[in-house]
Amino acid sequence: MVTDQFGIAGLLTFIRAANENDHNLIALAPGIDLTTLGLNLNSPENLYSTFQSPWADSPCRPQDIDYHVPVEYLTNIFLRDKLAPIKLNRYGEDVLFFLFYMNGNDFIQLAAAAELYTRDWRYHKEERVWITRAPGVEPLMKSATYERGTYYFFDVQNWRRVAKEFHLEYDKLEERPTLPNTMHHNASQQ
Amino acid sequence: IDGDPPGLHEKAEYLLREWVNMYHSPAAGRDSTKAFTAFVQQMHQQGILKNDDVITRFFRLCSEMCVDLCYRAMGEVTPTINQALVRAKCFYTLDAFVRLIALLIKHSGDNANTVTKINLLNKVLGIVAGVLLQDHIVRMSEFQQLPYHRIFIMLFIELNAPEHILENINYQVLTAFCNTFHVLRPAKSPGFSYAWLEFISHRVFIGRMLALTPQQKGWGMYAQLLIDLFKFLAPFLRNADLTKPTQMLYKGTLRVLLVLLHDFPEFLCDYHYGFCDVIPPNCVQMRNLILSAFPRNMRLPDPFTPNLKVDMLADISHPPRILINFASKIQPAQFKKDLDSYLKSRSPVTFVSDLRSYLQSSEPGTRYNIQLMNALVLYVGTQAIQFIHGKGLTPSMSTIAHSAHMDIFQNLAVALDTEGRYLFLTAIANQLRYPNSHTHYFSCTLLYLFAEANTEAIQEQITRVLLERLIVNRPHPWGLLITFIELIKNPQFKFWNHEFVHCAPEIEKLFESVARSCM
Amino acid sequence: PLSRENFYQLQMLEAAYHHLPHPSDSERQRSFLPRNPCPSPSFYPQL
Repeated sequence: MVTDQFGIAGLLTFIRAANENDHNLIALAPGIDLTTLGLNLNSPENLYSTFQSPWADSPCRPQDIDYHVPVEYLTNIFLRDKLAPIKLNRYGEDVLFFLFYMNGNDFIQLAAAAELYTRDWRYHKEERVWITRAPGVEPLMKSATYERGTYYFFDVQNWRRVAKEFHLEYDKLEERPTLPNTMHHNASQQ
Repeated sequence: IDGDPPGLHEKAEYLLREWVNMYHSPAAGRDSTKAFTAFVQQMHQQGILKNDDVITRFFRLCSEMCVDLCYRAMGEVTPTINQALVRAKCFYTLDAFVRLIALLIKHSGDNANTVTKINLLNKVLGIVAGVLLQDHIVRMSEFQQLPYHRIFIMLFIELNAPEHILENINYQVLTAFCNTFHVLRPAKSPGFSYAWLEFISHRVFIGRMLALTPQQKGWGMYAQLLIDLFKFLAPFLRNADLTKPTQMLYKGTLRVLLVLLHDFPEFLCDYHYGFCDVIPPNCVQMRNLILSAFPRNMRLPDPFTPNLKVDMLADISHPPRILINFASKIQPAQFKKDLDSYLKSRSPVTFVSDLRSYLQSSEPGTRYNIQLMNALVLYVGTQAIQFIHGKGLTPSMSTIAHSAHMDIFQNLAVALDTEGRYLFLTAIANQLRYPNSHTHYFSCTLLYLFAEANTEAIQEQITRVLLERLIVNRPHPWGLLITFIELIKNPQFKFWNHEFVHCAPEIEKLFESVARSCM
Repeated sequence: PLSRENFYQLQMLEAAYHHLPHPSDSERQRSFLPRNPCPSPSFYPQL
């Protein structure tokens, strides 16, 4: 057999090194699972138009994609000194849900979650949904670890609150979200 | 840099500050045009627009000031003053400067005069590039890409606004940026590499270069930029020297290639040859990505279809587009002449035996001229296809045999040492792509060389070249799959009888696993 | 082996690795609701 690096034995050396988790070699062989790079390779739409960055593992959020809009739409420069600072406790629940769902891995998502918590919504970690007790309706059953009753679920796909009977385990609910010590920008601070 | 007129620096600083304030004022007007009209007056008064030399110096000074401002701001990053604020501070001036440049370009000369506009754009891009390169040399590992990246990308976005004046010069704008980014390619400014890749993979840039510019006029320039990137990565990938920074750049490159594979597979098809010429042989997955591309209107038959008659496929007789002049890479000219003469007359016999010496290289670190090898293989193969078609035949194990072309291939398979043979077989395998006449011919060639090999080493190396492309993660080119399936299924090749199939438990398991998925 | 030039390039690349471009570097400044990246719990919607 060929005894140098250009035969099967040479390939075997490479495979063995990769099996021993030599990270230098794994990237080249067997290579990277390209489906884990954050691109939807089955998308019927073009990928380039939402491509965020070669270092990002998710596409652009819609709000991050700049468009050339009619200049009349660009009102910020005229209004920004008059705009009130962003204070989440002033806004309706729909705005809070919008901010929560549209800003994954952003401070504003955590802030919206904290405000929803303050308004007695709770995030169910397993169901991955916001729920709250139906107003004026006491739970049918209650214990130290669970309760059962009627709750409103926020259905984000249809953007509505849906009443459902549910068996609620307390340990499945997220505790009050903690906000990191990050400056939050608003127009006036800018 | 030397010889700035006295006082010019102070004037430039004053004007830049003025402009930044005007730009951010609500009174700037639509697209800052009101502010610009007033500002141009000031520039005239200060003598900035007097002549080309002063304008050039003004831009250089402004660029340097913007850059210095950014370095000072970035030096202020502390745990309490975060990156986002620092960036905002930098962009406050940079974006204003970019708007000024864009307006000066748009209003340079009259509306119909595209030449003055492009000349000014080229001048500004050259100045910023020059400042970058100088900064890179001076600051070395302290170099920061941020101000340059911001200037280039925002200027590009501004100059691609949907305005009539800009649409008229769009192709020249793209050319200007591509030239600049070729000058700033990673090999020349490695500290700018990440920003460079970020720029060339920006959705607006890709959109313009590959989608919106008519007749694919941007494709060649974009291909050159990718070749610049591969050439930079090559030495590190070749040595499997993937430190974290190199891995980051490599992974970023893979992401971009995936986007291109998904959205512009025809682009990868057309330029695959140029890319494979510069990608090191051990970058199997990256090369497979490129070779897996196929035209979107093509439906590929499942390579695992039982009794697939590849030679009956309609597409198999059509040649692929190859937009690189590979024949011109066969150098020196006398060698090309001798080659053509041999292909025509199948003589003198000594030509074939002397082939090996042409392929060797005296370049340090490489024993073979890989570019010449690739060109030779593709050229001889395409000549062979023409020859066979000229006789009213199609490539098959019988029609490809006993020809000047196969003389050359068989001689190379036999006479080259293991390294040369590996590179030769790699060059052949690089043509195993989607159904087309090249894929078919070279698939037949590889199988023919296997069947007719006079030593097991040749068969082993053919197997090695195919297997290494199959064991990496997907995607795998269609032509690679059908060739390997044929090799292991067709009893004519007696594949399973060979010692190298059973040489180690991992190898045996590998073949069995690949065979199971094939069969 | 890597040439001297390659070693220099690697050095520069390593330095640049510590201040990678951020996606917002290619976006217009947004004074209202700018990006404020912050890791959120894995059970929150990420995209």
